[in-house]
Amino acid sequence: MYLKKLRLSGFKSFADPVSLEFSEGISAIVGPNGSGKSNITDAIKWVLGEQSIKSLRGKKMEDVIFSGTEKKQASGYAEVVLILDNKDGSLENYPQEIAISRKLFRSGESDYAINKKSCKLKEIHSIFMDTGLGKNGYSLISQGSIENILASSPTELRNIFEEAV
Amino acid sequence: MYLKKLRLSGFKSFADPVSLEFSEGISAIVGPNGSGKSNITDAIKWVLGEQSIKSLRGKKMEDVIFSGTEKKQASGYAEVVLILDNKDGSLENYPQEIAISRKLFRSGESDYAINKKSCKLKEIHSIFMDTGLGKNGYSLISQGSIENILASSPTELRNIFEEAV
Amino acid sequence: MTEQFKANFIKLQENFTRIFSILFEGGRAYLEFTDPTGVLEGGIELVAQPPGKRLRHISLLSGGEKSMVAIALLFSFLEINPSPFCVIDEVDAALDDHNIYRYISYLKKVAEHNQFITITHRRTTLEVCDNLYGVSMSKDGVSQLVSVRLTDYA
Amino acid sequence: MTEQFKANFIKLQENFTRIFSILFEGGRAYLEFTDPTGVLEGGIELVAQPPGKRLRHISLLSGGEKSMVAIALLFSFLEINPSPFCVIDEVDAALDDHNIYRYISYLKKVAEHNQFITITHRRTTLEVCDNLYGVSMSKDGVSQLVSVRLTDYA
Ligand SMILES: Nc1ncnc2c1ncn2[C@@H]1O[C@H](COP(=O)(O)OP(=O)(O)OP(=O)(O)O)[C@@H](O)[C@H]1O
Ligand SMILES: Nc1ncnc2c1ncn2[C@@H]1O[C@H](COP(=O)(O)OP(=O)(O)OP(=O)(O)O)[C@@H](O)[C@H]1O
Ligand SMILES: [Mg+2]
Ligand SMILES: [Mg+2]
Repeated sequence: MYLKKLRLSGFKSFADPVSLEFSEGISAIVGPNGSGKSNITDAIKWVLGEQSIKSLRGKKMEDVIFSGTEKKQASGYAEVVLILDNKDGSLENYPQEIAISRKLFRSGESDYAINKKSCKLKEIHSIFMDTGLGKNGYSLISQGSIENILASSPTELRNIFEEAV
Repeated sequence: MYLKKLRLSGFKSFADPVSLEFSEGISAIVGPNGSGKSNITDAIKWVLGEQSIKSLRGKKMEDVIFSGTEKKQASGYAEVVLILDNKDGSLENYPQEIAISRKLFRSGESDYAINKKSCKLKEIHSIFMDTGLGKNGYSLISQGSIENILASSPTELRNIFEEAV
Repeated sequence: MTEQFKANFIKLQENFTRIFSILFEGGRAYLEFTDPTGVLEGGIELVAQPPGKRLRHISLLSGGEKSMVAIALLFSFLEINPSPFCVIDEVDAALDDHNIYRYISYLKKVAEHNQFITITHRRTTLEVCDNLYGVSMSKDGVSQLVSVRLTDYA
Repeated sequence: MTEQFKANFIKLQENFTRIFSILFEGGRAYLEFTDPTGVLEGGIELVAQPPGKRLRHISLLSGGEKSMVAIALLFSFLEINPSPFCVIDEVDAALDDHNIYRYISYLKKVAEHNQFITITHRRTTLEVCDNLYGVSMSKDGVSQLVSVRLTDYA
């Protein structure tokens, strides 16, 4: 199983729909300061159910919706779709391609879906139950957080460990 | 007035006496990870009276004394001497060269001195009273602290401001 | 719970000790319980000793050394609990050229079984990447994708 | 106290706004009191808007943008309260090549009146330095000074 595609629309600085196709191995994302690279990391954390707006560098959940610039209107909603390739069948009972999506309207209405069928966050968590993704902090390392891991207290380190294994 | 010379002996990873001569303009310190560059920043903060061992990345004040390696004995004391060039007379009532030093023995005995005459920390602070050095966090920026400035709360930012001007 | 927890801890401990000495080319590191008698409640402490140095508290390590220890811990977790993919955002910012090289050599090995998406400004890291994606800010303040070739970063 | 404080605040405000738009080549930034009526007790908030972008809370800025804002603030303080010397330890770690160039151009200007000692791994920053000092770890784990030439960092 691997990450095949990521589609962002109205998420943070990605006002216009954008789609990144990935293949296995190591992919690098490059670009100048402030161009939107870490917003992609935030989009992946968000679609997988991240609840803490602080860890998405915002103040209120609405901060993930494109809030406009001098030349462009603000967006009405943010949507991220993450598509996993499951051709190797590592996830039984799931199709060859799994599309996980999250949408948030300015009104506060939000919606998760798996393969376009609305679902609860619990169901998204259960997809990754036996893998290292999502629930533990170890597979999604945001900018600056690598140093914080060492600054955690023994109890915090224990909690990270319990979630990760 | 400018920093003319810095002498370290037994301070952190500088077991053997080392002396850096500086001139005006911009000086760069380079070297591999873990070679001792930031220990030089810590030495300057320490000799100017830094009281918080946490801001010197240690747990107890003794952590600033060279604690030995597989091949070398631990030191009995740490000493840093900072020499300022005052030829331009910007500090009235002081000689052309001012040597500020701080020494700490493993026993806990410590000693500040100005031009080899023992003094209190207050006297060192008074040298820099009307300059930007020492009392405010703005002239000694340790590694990683540039990001922290922006993370301070409005009240913290106000305190930094009050000290700085 | 106890048996499983203990088994996982030992596995993590082994990984961390091994990967640390690969990344640092020597030295030793391990994890220990703050209260060995109360394994189920106590915290976990990290001990790291770069080659040629004494054992000291990790707060005294340098910026680059701390990043390398954290990277070793990350790879140790991934080994126990592989993830369909892993996103790493500028973990190489504090590393010197020598350490970057050690980090990417190990990354290449781990990437045989895990997919990695890494955000970086460092040229050395780009050399091991299979694919490259460029992001830029358009005139009207909106992020867009641009095609990039490795040679642009020469 | 009030008069002096207010005068200094206005001076800092002016510096920060000017230096920010030099470093970002546009945009605007300022400092404001959280409680304009209670100037003596309230806190100070920092507002920064890079060119072409909307005004947003500074927590939403990128890693490199945050470093540049903090650098602008540092230079603003130094202008009000010059210091006999200033030590800067790896403030350029998160900057891309374009921003490093802007940072060192301004640093060169400020260095006409202040002495700077900077610790860096970035080649571009070394190009504006007048003197270069090398530090290395000897075999027995002790720091020592070594002579370095700029060409070593080619
Ligand atoms: N809701 C939003 N609407 C529009 N723009 C936003 C929104 N949230 C964040 N931004 C913008 O996104 C930019 C930050 O992008 P990001 O952190 O991804 O940069 P980056 O490419 O990672 O840069 P660096 O190399 O400095 O880390 C900021 O300039 C910020 O103003
Ligand atoms: N009291 C001490 N005795 C001996 N060595 C010490 C002492 N305190 C710190 N050290 C050592 O100093 C080293 C850290 O040095 P420092 O932080 O100056 O590195 P640096 O050159 O800034 O590296 P980087 O480029 O990674 O930031 C550590 O390896 C640490 O073990
Ligand atoms: Mg970023
Ligand atoms: Mg350092």
